[in-house]
Amino acid sequence: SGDLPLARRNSLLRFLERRKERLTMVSPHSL
Amino acid sequence: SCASSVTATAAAVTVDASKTMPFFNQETLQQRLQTLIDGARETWTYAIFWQSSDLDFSSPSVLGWGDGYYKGEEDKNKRKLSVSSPAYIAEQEHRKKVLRELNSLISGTQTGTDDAVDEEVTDTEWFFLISMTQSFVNGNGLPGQAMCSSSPIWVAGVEKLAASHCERARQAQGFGLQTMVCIPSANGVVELGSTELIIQSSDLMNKVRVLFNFNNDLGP
Repeated sequence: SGDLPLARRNSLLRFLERRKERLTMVSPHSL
Repeated sequence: SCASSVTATAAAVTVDASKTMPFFNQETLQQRLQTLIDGARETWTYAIFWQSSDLDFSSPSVLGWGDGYYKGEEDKNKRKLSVSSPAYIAEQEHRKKVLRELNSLISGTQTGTDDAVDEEVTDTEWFFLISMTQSFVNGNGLPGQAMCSSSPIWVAGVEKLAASHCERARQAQGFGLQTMVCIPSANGVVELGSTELIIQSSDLMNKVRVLFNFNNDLGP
């Protein structure tokens, strides 16, 4: 991920993590 | 044109950088975006900060991705395509593949199965991800126009979004958004989008002015 600008990398990381948390809350059994 | 306003800004800046060029703080940017959306009365789907890169004042002003906060929408059933249609299935496969690659790019590992990635990737999630790849040069697009004119732009209604001269606004409408707002601040432009129809409110403008005046310490 070295070639991904830092701002985008941080935003992407946060987006993916939050998405995982959101989906875990919605359907804990599927994850 | 944007170029002349950039030159004027440059002149102001060189007079006394400490007073006129506000201190921009990347660390608290995410917190400010989150405070703006989570504290709003209206239901916003996301907030993005487009950061101005006026490094060399003779070069064109570029707005690029600064940070973003995706909150999501309440009604998930607003899909363009029916879930059983071949087009929907193909589109979802494509989006999940991209998400898997992004996951590997970020985590630096080849993620075999990650159930979160295999869940449906909604239209507004996809639009938020696409936004990370965009930038606006010299007053182009709604963010660029807001920055250049130093005045907010509030587009409410699918017809207005669809008829906009800005490709990003038309794209947003295609992904189910009904409202798009661009509010200029000292170092860039705050953009908010919603799947709901939200009428213009000065309350939100004031919040942006306070939250994104980076000389303000956020405090407790």
